[in-house]
Amino acid sequence: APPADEIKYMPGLHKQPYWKQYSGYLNATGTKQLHYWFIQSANKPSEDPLVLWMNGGPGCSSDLGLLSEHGPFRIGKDGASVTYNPHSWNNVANMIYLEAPAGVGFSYSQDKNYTTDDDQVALDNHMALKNFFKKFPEYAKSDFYITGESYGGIYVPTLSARVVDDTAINFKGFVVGNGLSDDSMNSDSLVYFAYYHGLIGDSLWDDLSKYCCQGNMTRCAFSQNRGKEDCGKALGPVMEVVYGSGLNEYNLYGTCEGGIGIYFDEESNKVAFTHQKWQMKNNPFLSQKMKFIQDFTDVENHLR
Amino acid sequence: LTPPCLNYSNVVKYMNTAEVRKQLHIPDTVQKWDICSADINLNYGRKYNSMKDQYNKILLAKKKVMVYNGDIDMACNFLGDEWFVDSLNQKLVTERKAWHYTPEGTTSKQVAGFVKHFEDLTFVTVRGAGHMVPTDKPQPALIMITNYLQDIPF
Repeated sequence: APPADEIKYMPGLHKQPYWKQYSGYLNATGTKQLHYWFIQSANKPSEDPLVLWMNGGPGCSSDLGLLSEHGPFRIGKDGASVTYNPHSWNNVANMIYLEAPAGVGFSYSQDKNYTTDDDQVALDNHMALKNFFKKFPEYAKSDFYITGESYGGIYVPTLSARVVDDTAINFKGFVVGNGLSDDSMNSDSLVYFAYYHGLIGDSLWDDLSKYCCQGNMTRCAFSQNRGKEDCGKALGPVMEVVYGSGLNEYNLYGTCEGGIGIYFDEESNKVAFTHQKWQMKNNPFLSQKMKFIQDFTDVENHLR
Repeated sequence: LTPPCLNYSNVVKYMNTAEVRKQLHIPDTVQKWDICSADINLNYGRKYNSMKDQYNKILLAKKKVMVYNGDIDMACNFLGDEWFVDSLNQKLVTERKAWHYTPEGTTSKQVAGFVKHFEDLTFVTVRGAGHMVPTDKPQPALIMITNYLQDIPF
């Protein structure tokens, strides 16, 4: 392991951990430097598997996964104190948290070019991984897993599809949590989800069934109804209740801690969407409407 | 680009303190830390609408795959992922059934969620968890990943 990358002291933590942790940079392609935070297993580091974790976005930091999901630390409300998470995944695995692509979190590129895509991200992450094994050769033979959540549903399988061909890595499999696996299925199922959870009523459901479904289909392809305006109109209230009514789209029964999905951004003088725009992106009526609202200028006078 | 309804201001504050940056070996020239980057998100080039080919490649190589979903998430809901997993047409090994855990400090077994096993592919739900499963249900999440990594039956 690279001694220069070892975290010697975790600020805010009363008692420092007995296992080791490292933070530093991994080379990707070009001038990209991806920040990693490696947490050694609290059990048997030399025998336990090595697990890479990636949060989604695209563009969100995996360090948030470390500090708020399954890492060993929890940050206090004061933003200064740190406590231990007894259910950390480093109880059973060596965990790598990789901030990718460059431009996310502490990752950067010297050329400041942050335009990227799914294939480039997979390539960069693969290169970074190879660099990780160069820095930590003692883990080269460990069972290796790729895991992630949300848009990690794209990052993880695309990276896995590359790594599986790399014989230098002892790749065993991958895990996706609440991932984006298929745009159409994710969008179509959301309408069923909303109805079955009581977010929309029978009357709207009847309209959706009438305008968006075809008799010979086992499921209604809400996202694919090209050119059917009535279907698009019926879907509007579904999207509104899910994303614009104050519900927490990430946890239906949780509280909304603040920040709304659709708001007026005074800086750009435009309507901004903070939620992921995966849903219904193939429905022409809804995507056209979204674009219209987003492109609208002089909002104050016209869009009240 | 702060995700709606979530508040991570404590994490943002922590990560941007000088002492933390120093301990993490972050050069001074590197940008401030944030949860998500709007620049990346807004300029990102999506290439795929479905991951079917990638899953098939991995499954063909006989690697093990797990898809899990907190069942009250609406960003990537469990039903869509279950449809996706079903669509891969892997051989069904175990029908959908409940899996259990015993909450700490109790002796009563509770339903943690539901699980369906295919050949080299497992679909798991975590009951009462949202998008960030390990945050919402830390104990079942740890049991779930342990089962996967150590091939322990659910």
